[in-house]
Amino acid sequence: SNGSSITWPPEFHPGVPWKGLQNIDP
Amino acid sequence: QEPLTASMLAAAPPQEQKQMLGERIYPLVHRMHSALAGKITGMLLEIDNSELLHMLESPESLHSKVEEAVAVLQAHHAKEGSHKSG
Repeated sequence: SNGSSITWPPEFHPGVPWKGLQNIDP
Repeated sequence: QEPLTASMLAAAPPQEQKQMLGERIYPLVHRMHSALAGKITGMLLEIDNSELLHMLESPESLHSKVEEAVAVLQAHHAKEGSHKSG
């Protein structure tokens, strides 16, 4: 099993507060 | 929708600045690449705010940055699961 939880790039959704790269939780 | 200016951005907290830029950039990106608009906008928001403001004023520079982002995205996808024809 490889690290499939890579969330790059962070996705922008209109109306949703932007967290940028900080939305990657440990 | 009123145009976003540097002074409007400066009055907002840093986190809010990216949000404001994203709200303006997203609809423009969506017209070029509707399926990838969220990801492309996310990538573009890593660029400096002053550069993003310039892109909002200059459709040509926005377009070239969007095409760059699409190329990077496609390369990223190709690495994760290489399955393409051509």
